[in-house]
Amino acid sequence: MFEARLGQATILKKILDAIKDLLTEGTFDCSDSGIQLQAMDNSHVSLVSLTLRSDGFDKFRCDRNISMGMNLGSMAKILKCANNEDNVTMKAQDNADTVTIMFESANQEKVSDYEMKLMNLDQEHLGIPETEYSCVVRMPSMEFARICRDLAQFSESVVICCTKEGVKFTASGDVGTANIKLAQTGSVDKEEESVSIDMQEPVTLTFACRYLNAFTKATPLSTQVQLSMCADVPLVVEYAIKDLGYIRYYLAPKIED
Amino acid sequence: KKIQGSIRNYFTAK
Repeated sequence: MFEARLGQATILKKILDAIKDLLTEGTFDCSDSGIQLQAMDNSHVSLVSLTLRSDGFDKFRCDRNISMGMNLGSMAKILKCANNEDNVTMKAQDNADTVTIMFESANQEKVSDYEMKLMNLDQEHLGIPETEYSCVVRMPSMEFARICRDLAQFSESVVICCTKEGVKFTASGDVGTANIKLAQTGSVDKEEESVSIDMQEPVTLTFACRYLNAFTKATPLSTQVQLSMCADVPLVVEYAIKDLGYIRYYLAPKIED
Repeated sequence: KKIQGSIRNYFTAK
């Protein structure tokens, strides 16, 4: 028996919004430690890794490990039927071929449940090596989304250059060149507005704007985003999900032909 | 000219 309950459906809606543009389907691997999903996008350029810890749920029970393959478009349709403040419970029997998603209004006067067919997805799991990143940038997630949106107008690619002075985003195309530089913030009142850079060595890498923009669909999950970079390895874009876990996107850099 | 690499080239299949 698997059962997981969250106090607010809005969190699950935001998580789905953060992955459904990159992935059409995904396997939710459930164990007593929580729920994990790892999947590459269709073109195998990026990888999404979602971790939701069991202790972040209002109720969590998983007697036997189960893998639930879901069509994310179908799940998004179901989540559309929930009000943001509804409780949401996911339930499945061991070896079941369906999952039940139930919404309850705060006053318990409305209860709805949706049974969704599970899929057998033959998804390949990739081992992600431990990496010492040369640069780790933390910045407001809205600022990152704004930069990705703005620079995508000028080029398909953005060059991210991180030094101890700051982080620079550059896009060059037919129009010309756009540069956006962010310096580390001094003392700020609100931690969520700060930009911090932890640099061992300077790094310059090139990435596809299209994927960076897809990652920013996770912006509503977190006020801050963390970018981890190292020469010749994928960028990690991480959004923490408060008291519940995180979503990490890995993006292969563009390389010299 | 830069080309897009695959994420598979960086991570190993489990």
